[in-house]
Amino acid sequence: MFECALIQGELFRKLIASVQDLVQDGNFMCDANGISLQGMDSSHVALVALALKKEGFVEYRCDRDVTLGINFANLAKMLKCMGAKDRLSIRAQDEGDSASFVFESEDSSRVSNFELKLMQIDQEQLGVPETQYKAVIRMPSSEFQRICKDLSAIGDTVSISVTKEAVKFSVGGDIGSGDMSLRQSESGDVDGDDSEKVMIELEEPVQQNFALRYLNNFTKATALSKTVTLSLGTDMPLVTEYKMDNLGSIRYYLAPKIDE
Amino acid sequence: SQVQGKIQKYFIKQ
Repeated sequence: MFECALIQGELFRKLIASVQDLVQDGNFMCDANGISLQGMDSSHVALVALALKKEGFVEYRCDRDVTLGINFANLAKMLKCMGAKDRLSIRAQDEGDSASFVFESEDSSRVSNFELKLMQIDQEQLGVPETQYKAVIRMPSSEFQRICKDLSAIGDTVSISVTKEAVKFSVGGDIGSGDMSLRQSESGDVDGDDSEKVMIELEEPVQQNFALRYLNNFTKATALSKTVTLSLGTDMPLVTEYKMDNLGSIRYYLAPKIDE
Repeated sequence: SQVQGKIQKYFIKQ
């Protein structure tokens, strides 16, 4: 038996919204520690990895490891029926062919029950090796979203280059070219919210090119976190990570554009 | 000129 409950069901809806345009369906792997999900886009350019810790749930019970094969568009249809402040409970039997989703309003005056049919999904799991990245940038997620959106009107590839002082996003297209640089926030700056700052940890300057189409897709997760972390290395995928307080994180890996 | 890389190149099949 698998059972879990989230006070803020809305978070789960946002999570599914952050995955469903990139990956059609996938296996929720539930074990005693939490829920994980991995999936690639149909062109095998990006990988999304979701990790939810049991501590983030108000209730969590997983007697035996279960795999829930889920079509995200179908799940999203059911989650649409959830109120913004509803509590969400998910239940599944060990060998069941469906999972139940229960939405309950704050005062328990409204309870909604849905059964989602599960799928058998034969999906290859990829191992992501532990890597020391050359540059790690933390910045406001809304700022990253705006940059990706605005630059994609000019070109389809962004070059991200990082130095100790700044991270630069450059684009070129038929109409011309441009770049936007964000400077590292002053370390002595005690005023203001930490989530508003741009922090750069740099081992070595790095520069790589990425398809804006995918980055724009990743920014669907902006609603999940005030900040985003970008990790870059040489000839390795970019990691775009959104952390949700104590619930866990969603990470997107994007293969760089490489010389022919 | 550049081409789009594939993600599997960087990760290990399990």
